[in-house]
Amino acid sequence: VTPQLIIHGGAGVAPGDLSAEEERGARAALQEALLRGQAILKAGKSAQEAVVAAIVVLEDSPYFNAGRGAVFTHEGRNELDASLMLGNGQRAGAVAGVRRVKNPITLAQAVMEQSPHVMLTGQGAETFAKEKGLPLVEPDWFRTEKRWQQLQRRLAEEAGKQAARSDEAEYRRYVG
Amino acid sequence: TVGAVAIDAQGHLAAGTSTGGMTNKRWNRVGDSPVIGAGTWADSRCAVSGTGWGEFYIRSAAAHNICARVAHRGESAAQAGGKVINEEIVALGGDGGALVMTADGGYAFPFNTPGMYRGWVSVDGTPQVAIYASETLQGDV
Repeated sequence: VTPQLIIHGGAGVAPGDLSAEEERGARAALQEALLRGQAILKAGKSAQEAVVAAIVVLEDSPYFNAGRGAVFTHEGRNELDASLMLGNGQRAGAVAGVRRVKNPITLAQAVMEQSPHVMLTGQGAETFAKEKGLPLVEPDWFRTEKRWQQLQRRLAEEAGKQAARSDEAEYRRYVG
Repeated sequence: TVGAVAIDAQGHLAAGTSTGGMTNKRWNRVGDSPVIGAGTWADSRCAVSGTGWGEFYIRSAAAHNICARVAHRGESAAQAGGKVINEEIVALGGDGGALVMTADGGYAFPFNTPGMYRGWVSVDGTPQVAIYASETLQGDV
């Protein structure tokens, strides 16, 4: 079998959603992620390494909802989740709700390789990341103005709906 | 959400997914991305990374479900991915997409939204990238 890599940067994008600059930036980041993974496969390294390398590129790009460029919670924070799984032996690692880990996919990898667990969450996951020496960043690293404005629009919409339909269940408003 | 699936020279598969979740999420909501079997799965025959409305991917065990269809029904990446992403999840009321790769080198990009950022490269090929549904990338479902 020929080594190969496929990637995604999220579904749901529609024509007209992106400025010309955003579209160029997203395409360039996708291309870079593919080339980074390809170089690893070309060197005879593992699928795991190619997957992590490609995802790190996309996490560091402001054009996708992961790492830098992540969307905001209701409270105005970025909370990041990631997971990694290997077909050979079905080893797996995952993290949820981390706020300061620069590349959550590398923390998922550390959970898989350096702990007996599969998933760590929140503060505990961040403590584990610190103990393992993974890069931590200030929360502002993840912030982009576009995502912040998306949250402000959602909050404004929500406030309008609450005023009009205050008896509607919170869960229904959440899922739309 | 971003994700990647690869097969290496030893024929081993791997899958990974990373996300910021949903805008305006509350109560420490967690979607499918970190949930093994929902947003990410890999075994000896198949690997998947999902992107979409996480609650539906969790309820349908989407990533594992796709690979189970490959393993037990002999379906291709496109058949299994299309069935779960474009039929089962849509029937439940969800939407999104996925990457699917099988141990024979087959791969697919099933999605049911107006677009999905996606790309493919082989070890010695030229990277191919697409965003919108109107662009055709080999493997689109």
